[in-house]
Amino acid sequence: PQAGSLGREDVRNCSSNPPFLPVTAVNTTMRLAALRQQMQAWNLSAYIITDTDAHMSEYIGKHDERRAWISGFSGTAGTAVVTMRKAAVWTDSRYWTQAERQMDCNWELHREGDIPSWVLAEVPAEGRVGFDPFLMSVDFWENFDLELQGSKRYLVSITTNLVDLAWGSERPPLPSQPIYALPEEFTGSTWQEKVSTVRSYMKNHTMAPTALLLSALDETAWLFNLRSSDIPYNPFFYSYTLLTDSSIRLFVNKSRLSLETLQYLNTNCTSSMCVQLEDYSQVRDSVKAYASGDVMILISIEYTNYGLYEVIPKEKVVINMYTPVMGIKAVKNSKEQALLKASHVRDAVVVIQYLVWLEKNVPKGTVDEFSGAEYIDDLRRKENFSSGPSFETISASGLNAALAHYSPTKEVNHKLSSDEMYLVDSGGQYWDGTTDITRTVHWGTPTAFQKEAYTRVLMGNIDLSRIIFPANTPGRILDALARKALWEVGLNYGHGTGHGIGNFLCVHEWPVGFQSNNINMNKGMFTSIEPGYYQDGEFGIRLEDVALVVEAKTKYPGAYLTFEVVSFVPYDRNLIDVSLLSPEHLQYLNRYYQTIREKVGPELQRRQLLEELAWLEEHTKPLSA
Amino acid sequence: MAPRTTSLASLWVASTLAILSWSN
Repeated sequence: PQAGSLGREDVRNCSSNPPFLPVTAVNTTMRLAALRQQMQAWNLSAYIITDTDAHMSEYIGKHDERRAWISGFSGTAGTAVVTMRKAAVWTDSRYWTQAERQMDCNWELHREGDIPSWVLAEVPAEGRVGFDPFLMSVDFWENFDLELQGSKRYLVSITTNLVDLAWGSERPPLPSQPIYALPEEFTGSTWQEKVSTVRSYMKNHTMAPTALLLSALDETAWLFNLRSSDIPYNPFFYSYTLLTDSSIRLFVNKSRLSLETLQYLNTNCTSSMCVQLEDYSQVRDSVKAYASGDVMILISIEYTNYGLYEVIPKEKVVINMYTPVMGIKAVKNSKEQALLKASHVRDAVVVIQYLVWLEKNVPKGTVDEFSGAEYIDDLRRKENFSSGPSFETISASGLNAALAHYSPTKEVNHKLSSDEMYLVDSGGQYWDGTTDITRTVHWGTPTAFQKEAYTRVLMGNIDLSRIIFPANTPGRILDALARKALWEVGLNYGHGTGHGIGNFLCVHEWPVGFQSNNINMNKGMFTSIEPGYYQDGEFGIRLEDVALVVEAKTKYPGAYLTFEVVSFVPYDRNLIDVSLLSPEHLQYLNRYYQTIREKVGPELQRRQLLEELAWLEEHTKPLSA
Repeated sequence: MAPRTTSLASLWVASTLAILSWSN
């Protein structure tokens, strides 16, 4: 493999004279000047701009895209800090090239190193470091505060957001679409059943909390089986829930609920199964008032913002990494499992239709990354129960695929060609489930290195998918299996190995996954399995499937688990080097291909998609060494 | 879609909790 080429014109070069900025860079000079004016008024030496909203959402509404507005960098993860002289962004390897494409030379990009150390170096003693308490999790604040202790630099909570003041009238408005109840056929249990289950968890909790504060948007959406569209690709609405053993308080913009939805929630009473509506903006005052009594409030350290935490006396708060709702939601019941699986069969039809279309049209030279993304998005929208894509489609050809989260635009994209590898990572939101799948293909002659890298990524996917492990094993213990085949030859990937997925909820549904802050694996959980390999400046590979955690049959008795893959699209035979695969790999692959035929074949037949059916049969023929 | 790698800041707290639950 060759190192990424120098002198590229797609990224900035701030060390050249004059500095080089690509067309994609955003001029932030005026924006920074406006923010620094506000910082001066508040006597701040630095101001922290996080990448999230008041609910610690991974994907946020346009009006919450403060870090993107001030820095130009639009990736979903990354924190900015602005001082009177400097401005800096920290982000992970998925977004380094994107940041170099979008930021101008006012900004430093930090690929590593922690933010508090930089703040300690840049802010003078007695300096005040401002932040919006609603946009920082308790976890983030505690870590930051710990680092600054004894340094004579002080974190200052300011409830007025200074970026918003600088943004002014250009800031997009708040959403106001209706909030609706999901039809019963698409829910695993009624909201009353869910409330009862959560209450019994609270009762059995060692700290016996009197109330549970739900801050993450998917927690409230799940609990009440309600949905809306406040955040792109996510069917959520801005809300909090304060649940006690005798009351339910839902903080929301009431005008967005129809009379029918109000009745569904029993809002005209105050007993234990009635939902009392309070205005969204009242949550801080209401939590503060509730906390003045003889109470104990359970919160999540990851999802609760510091603005709510700071109004609860410390002796009245129980901090857990995740709320019981997160844990209960992660284990899908049999109805939810069936719903999620059904959505994956329809989604496989979409991806297969797309791959067949690409095979016909790429050689004609008529497809680019953007038109491809539009095509697959349109296919999904035509499916039953569709509510659009579950994230911005990643359609990346050649070197662009080396950026794990690259998405093309109408203006800037790359033509698909038989000479390059192509990666498509996409998913749908359907009323019965959320999907997410990645396939990488090559329609011409791949290099030996590309075939080896692809096959090793596939080996990692198979090694993890077929593992048998004890119940309640932490995902992080399994993570190395997905990397083993790559590590053996000195290759790796810079992102996580997988994530939970929701029933018409988050595409990245925490806390299931393979990292240290994920919960232990148990029956009924769904996770993605997605190893990859990225050769900077050349190509990228990712093979992603969604799998259900199921009981494993073992020779000796015991509680053992394995994965049942529910994504049903074959891999690219053109990129598989069978000589690298073990007999176990081949046996697994051929069994998986048989399952694809059984699950998707009848659906293609039913719809008379005969070309796609022929393609499926061809691409799922048994492989041999 | 590829998930981010856990930030080092929260790794310590998370590991402590995970080890506790694992040994239980």
